[in-house]
Amino acid sequence: AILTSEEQQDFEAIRGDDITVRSYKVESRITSRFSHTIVRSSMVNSGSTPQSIAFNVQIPKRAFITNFTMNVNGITFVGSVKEKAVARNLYAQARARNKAAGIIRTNSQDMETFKTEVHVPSGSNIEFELHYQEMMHRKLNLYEHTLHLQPGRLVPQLQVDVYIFEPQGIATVKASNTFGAQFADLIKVTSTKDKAHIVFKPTVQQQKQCENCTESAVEGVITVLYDVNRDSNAGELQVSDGHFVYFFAPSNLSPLPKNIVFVIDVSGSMWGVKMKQTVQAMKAILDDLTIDDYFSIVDFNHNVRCWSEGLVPGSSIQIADAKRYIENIKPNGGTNINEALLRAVQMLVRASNHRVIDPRSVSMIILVSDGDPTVGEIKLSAIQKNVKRVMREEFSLFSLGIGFDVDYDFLERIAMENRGMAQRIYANHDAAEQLRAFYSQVSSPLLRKITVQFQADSVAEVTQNHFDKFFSGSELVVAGKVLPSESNTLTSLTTGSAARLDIILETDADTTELDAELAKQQHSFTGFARQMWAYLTIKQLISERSLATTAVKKRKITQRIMTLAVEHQFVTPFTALLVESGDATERLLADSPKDPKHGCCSGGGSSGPPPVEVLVYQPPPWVMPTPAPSMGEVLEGPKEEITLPERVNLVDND
Amino acid sequence: PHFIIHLPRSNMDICFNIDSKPGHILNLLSDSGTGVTVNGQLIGSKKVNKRTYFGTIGIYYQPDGISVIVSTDGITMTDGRNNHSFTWGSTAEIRQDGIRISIVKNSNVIITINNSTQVMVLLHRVWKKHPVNVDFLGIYIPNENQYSPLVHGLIGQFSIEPEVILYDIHKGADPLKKEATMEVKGNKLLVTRGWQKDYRRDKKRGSNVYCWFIHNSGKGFIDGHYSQYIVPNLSSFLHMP
Repeated sequence: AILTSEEQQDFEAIRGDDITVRSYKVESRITSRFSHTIVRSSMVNSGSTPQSIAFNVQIPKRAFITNFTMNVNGITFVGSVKEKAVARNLYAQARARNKAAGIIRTNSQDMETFKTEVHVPSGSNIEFELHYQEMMHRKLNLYEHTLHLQPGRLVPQLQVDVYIFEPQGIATVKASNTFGAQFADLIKVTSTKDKAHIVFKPTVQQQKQCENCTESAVEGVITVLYDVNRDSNAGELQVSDGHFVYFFAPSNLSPLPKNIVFVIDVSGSMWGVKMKQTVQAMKAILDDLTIDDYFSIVDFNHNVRCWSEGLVPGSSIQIADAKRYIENIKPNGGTNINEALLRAVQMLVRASNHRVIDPRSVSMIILVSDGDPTVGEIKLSAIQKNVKRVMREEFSLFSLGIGFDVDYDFLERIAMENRGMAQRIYANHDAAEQLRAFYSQVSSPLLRKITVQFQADSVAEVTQNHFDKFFSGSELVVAGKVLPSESNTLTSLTTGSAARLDIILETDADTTELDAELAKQQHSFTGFARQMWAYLTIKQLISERSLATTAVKKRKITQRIMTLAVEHQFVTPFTALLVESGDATERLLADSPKDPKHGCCSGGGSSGPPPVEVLVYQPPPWVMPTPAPSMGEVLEGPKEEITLPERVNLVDND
Repeated sequence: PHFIIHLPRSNMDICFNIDSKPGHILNLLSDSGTGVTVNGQLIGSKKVNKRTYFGTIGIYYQPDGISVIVSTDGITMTDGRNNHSFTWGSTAEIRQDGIRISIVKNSNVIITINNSTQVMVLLHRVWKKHPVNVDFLGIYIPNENQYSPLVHGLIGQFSIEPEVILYDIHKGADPLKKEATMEVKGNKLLVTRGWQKDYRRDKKRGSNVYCWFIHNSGKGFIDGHYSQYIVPNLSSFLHMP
């Protein structure tokens, strides 16, 4: 990090006898909803003794780390993604020679913590650089890009840049922060027709918690929200680098009527704030129903009860009655998820058989639960089988898991298997608002049975192209490889059914135009389509793997994931990042993080930030710190003297 | 807007202009027997006292309660509470009950009702910064459409081909344009030979259709006065006295 003279002055002013951060820079390049983020930090051990310097970054769980590099006094450590077994083996060899340092990755709710610490002599300069990529999912008409900043100290050169390039044009863009109102004006947003630049560059004085403070107030999240222009309902087809991405987000279609059975866990563990927030959310959700919608409520603990045995229209009288029913629920007893879900499915089947509901409507079960089954069928795999057996093709199951006592993986699996999705609700957050927000996402189904097709022999290795439903404000994304062709045009054909109509939509794209455009853009993420295709494919394979019924199938999927992840350099649950010094003698390993332990941290009722797992750093007993060289020795002495892994950090999940 | 009426039995094309005011809605086809009505709303050019064009076309099919509104911005289909909009930006086909809407990207839309009535609306885009011209629509209604005997409207009335006698063809005031006398619907009219454009095949230049031009907004050729075809909204049926 080359500092300007002014920044150098700041640096000297804040330099203490500890660790000084010279620069902390975050840069995101978002192109067509796919982002590549780089977090760079340059630090100095300003103390007179050797110290540990840590680099700690929070990244969204849905992102894949693609690289991590480190430079310690001119010695560069370069990362590469390898199959997990290969990476672990190489790492173990280094460890056996006391030449290994660690990277710790831990999960907390929807974020992952990436942390590494290196022990370096006094005067050492260290630069860290972490890269990760993610696809932004459109929710409630917006794409959200979040950046967690935690420089930890005042920094002479602190800068965040988010560059957005959306070929079809940017409709809206705004940015906010959680650091405090005083920072609102420091986040500058500039945008043109198809580009936006969000920059945050506070001076040292501006970073301070108060005028004479030495602590930084910059710790929190910058959120960028934006949406793109859409010329038509037919979607947007983009071709770049031999890959295509198709975005489909029609609007201006009337929502389909819905048939919803709300299945609410009222076991003892829901007692208190969780139930109160669920009631609050349910009241708002019920108010959203229209006379065209049909609904019922099933509440369960060890027993299963129904507010109404059959589906009823969302009239004001029924809604008022349902609200009264929910308000009077007193949570107690065990959890019989199996029976409750089966009852909900029966209700939908009966309504469908008796033609109570419009055949074009959308039928869904929304399950809200905060714990594992304790009564009746408690084997998760058996519940999964039972539900799948009775569910019909036209029904979907959406699961909401409140708190940490719930097996979220199970809820996700059962939802995915039944054409729905799952969401975690943080009980210590504003759970009512989270429940409502989730409902808003699924409350306006606009299309059913959507299929995206392409001309024969024009594409290959297409990601999921059949979708059960499209919800207003979201977006369906299909990607694939473009096969060589004499034509410069790629055409997609999308079919779907809306309220009473069937639609066929055609979209075409020039296969050369976008690459020419990207080449002109200084801050675009070239290669986005290739990475996005791999990202989507891997995510889908991971989902498929969790539903695979045999070990052979699982193994095959794992192998495919590994091959793709290594080729596209994504750190997935099946690959690891091995960070090596130039001569490959010293190594670090970024392995898979673990989910918070099931039941470890059940949500309390308080509000505030989500709990983050505490990282305990314990040097192994064989670590032998060496005497610190003087400043002069470090800066001028031969590089060989500054060996990194004099002390080795813990890899907690290796 | 210009009207071109093809008379197959006489093997002749007749043209006329209707110069009403921007905002007025003209009934083009009204068939209370089949429940189909087609209306066009006029827009003016950017300069006043210039031409008028069709800016919006409304097609309403009463039995299903479906209306299709085609404007220079997009196509909207409404059935009671449901409202679905599509832009000109993509090729699309939409089917609901007996209605089929086929949109060809930035070009035209064909609305077919029960496979018996078809209406084609052509989009004419002009240079956005043009000092006078605005985007407008053209409408084409095939002679093969099947109507009930109750059909009427500025175009609908010609589904039953009127008897036309043309004679006394002579040079006119403009030597390039011949004149003649036409006897139609009991009226004797002085008509002028001219041409209009059919833009279905070539949207930029169009192809010439030679026709006999009726002056005074089709007076004498159409039933009554053109002002009798002005209706209150885009889904109105025509009530002729």
